[in-house]
Amino acid sequence: LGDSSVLREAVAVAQHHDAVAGTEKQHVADNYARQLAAGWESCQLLVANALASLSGSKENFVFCNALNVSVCPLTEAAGRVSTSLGGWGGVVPISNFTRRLRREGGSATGELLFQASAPPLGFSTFTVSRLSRRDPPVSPRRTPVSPQ
Amino acid sequence: PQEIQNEHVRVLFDPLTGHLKEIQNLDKSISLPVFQSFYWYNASIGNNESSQASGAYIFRPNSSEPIPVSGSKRVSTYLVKNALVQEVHQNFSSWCSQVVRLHAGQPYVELEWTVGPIPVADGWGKEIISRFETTLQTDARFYTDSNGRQILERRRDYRPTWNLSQTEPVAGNYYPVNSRIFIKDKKFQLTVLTDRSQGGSSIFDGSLELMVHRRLLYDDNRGVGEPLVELGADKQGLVVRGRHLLLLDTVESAADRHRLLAQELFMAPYAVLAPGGGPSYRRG
Repeated sequence: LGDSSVLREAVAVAQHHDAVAGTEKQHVADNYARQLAAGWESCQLLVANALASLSGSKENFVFCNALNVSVCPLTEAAGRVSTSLGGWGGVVPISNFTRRLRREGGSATGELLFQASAPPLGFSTFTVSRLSRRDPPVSPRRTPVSPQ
Repeated sequence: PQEIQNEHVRVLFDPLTGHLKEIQNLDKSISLPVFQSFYWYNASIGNNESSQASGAYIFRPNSSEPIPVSGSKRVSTYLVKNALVQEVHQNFSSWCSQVVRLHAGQPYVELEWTVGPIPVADGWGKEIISRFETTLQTDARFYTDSNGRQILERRRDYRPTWNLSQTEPVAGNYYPVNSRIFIKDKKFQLTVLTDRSQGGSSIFDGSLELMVHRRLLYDDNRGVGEPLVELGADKQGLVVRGRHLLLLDTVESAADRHRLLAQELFMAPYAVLAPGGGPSYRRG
């Protein structure tokens, strides 16, 4: 069961000028971080339930919180993608700096890029699947998004 | 790499130093020499003028001249180009790097900076800035937002509501930046959008700077009772990654761009992933 009140409470507590400005003692900063982490944990469940209902399929939705250092266990475990992708936006190699940052957090060597857009209020769904060699190359297409 | 470009923007780099050199708005045929680099202010621990140290509540550099993070070395760079993105990776030091990125179809330059752990083995607290230098005749003025809404004009060493006798030439000219800071002359405007609140200023005409990270070794005696020296789980100094979006435009049309882009940045879409092929949510 998802719940947004934990995050609301954590953000409410973090309205204190110390939390906003980072002028608190270290252990207080750690406590703010802990409350926020617990908050978004249960709020992500709520969003996942909403997406399942809106998209019509039950999924094990994953929010990769470390995408800013190219860490996402789900996609890394979902098999390799050839780096010689023609046509598409291609694959951008992950910089040594980012690899150093993420330490043992992930093992991907590149990021698959494609251009995407989402409606101002709503979501778009994109599927990345690996075709067998024999399949003709298809142009990337988006599954139609229900109008609402 | 000498340059990267997309439909709207071209960015030139200095082949000798590896730094950003010029930004061109191809839609408006505007070009502006822009030098950008990272520096650090040496945090004051108090001096004969005042015992005030730099700390969590107080920014007080011990000199007005920041030190270049890359020292006198060339910034090492490499280029990544494909159909959707063109980027130059810049290494300023072992703890400071940046990716200058142009996304296909986007009218702005994305600077993704990564700073930390800030080294303090030399016993000096450091306050890291990203500084832009241009040829804009800004006449001691710059502009910062207040909570993403009102834009306020700031004037160096001046306060509109009282006669300021400036005692801190740098810190006394720093202001809060919640979402954007810009400088302009009569024709052109350079706007920098931030992805979080930072301190910012324009310490000399044509320049603009934003503070991206700090690591201090003394308490500022304002109550918190410990230096601002946050450590990560590995007991190393924090590593921080963020983005600055640069927009070069005419003064007349700058607001059209930065207002909408700032909203997009503030309410960016969130990526959620799933293995796919899950059972139907509804029976039947």
